[in-house]
Amino acid sequence: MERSSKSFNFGAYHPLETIYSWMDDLVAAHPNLVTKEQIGTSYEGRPMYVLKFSTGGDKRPAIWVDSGIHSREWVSQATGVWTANKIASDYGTDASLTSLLKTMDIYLLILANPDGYVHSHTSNRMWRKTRSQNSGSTCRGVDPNRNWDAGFGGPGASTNPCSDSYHGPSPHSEIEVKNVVNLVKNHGNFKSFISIHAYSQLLMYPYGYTCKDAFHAAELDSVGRSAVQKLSSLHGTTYKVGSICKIIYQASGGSIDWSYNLGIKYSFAFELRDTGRYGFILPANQIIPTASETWLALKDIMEYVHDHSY
Amino acid sequence: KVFIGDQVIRVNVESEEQIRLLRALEQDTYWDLDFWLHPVNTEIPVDIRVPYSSLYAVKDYLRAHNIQFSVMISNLQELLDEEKAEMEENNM
Repeated sequence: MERSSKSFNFGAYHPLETIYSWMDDLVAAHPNLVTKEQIGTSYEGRPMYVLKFSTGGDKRPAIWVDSGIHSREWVSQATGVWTANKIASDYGTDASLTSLLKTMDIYLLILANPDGYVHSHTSNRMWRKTRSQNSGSTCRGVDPNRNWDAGFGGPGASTNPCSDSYHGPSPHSEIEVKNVVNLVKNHGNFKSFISIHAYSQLLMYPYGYTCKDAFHAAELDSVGRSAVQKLSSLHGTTYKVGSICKIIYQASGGSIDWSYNLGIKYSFAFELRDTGRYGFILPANQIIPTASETWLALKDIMEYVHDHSY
Repeated sequence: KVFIGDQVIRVNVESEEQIRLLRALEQDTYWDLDFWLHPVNTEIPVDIRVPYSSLYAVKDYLRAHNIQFSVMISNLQELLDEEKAEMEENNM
């Protein structure tokens, strides 16, 4: 059967195997721009793939984007797929994206929690965490966004393995988290770290584990507001901008706090749209509108990062 | 098919006292509630997936404390069934 990335339906939710297979098609269609790299395996042994968009060079300044660390937030993984295709198809025609990719790389981890994603497709649509076994408990899984070494175990994370916000036994205990940590640390030249979640229409920056302002809070706030303005221009979706602690709640062990403390200044987290009616069950016909508006914000942040090297 | 009759209810929190009462509800594991959005402040709504078996008791609790709520999703399983059918159709 002839493979084609053009017949893929971006306006639908797909199981993990379909997305992984589509990644191969994307790479085949854009061999000079996209590579699929395995960054490790999940707890249940599934490969974790990152798509790398690069026009050459070694360890260029790079932008990290991950989606779907919470498995039930399906519109985030779907947005990741659409975004990957958008980057590949707009390279060479979109002047600013093309210019960015001349000097920077983009890494996109579409399925940041593969085991959880499969579990949400096969057994429990409401599953959020990883699928690791917890010693001394019958409850499985750790909240992979409470497992990073950033105020680990502090307020806004649970010590109870049965809780959806269980932080895990130790920082980076989850192999899915550790795989990303290893890649980012080994690379050493990421300038931006963006995590895509759903839902509630927020664009956030550090910190979550403390309500104190990050050193660059004013700049991050300004970048965030500009990005949200672009996002809202497409469909009028309203977003709030602020630090995690101040616009949602204090939450320790989060990924963008870790990346920021590692020195990646432009660290952001999105909570995508839900229209106020569907929560995690956003209908598939809203995937493309969601991804399209998110892309405007993502591109705005990426352009800013490109123009403000440090 | 474990979400038959489950509802997602939305509370537009009006006061610190309501936040306190909702936090108490969140701490109570007996009703097996799944807080999609947590009680934090009066600017962000609280969304709670309530299992069918706990619906009556939870709504009673909210009414007893004069906490206004609306039903965001009236039967979660119906939405999931639609989602699944759409995925299967797309797969074909």
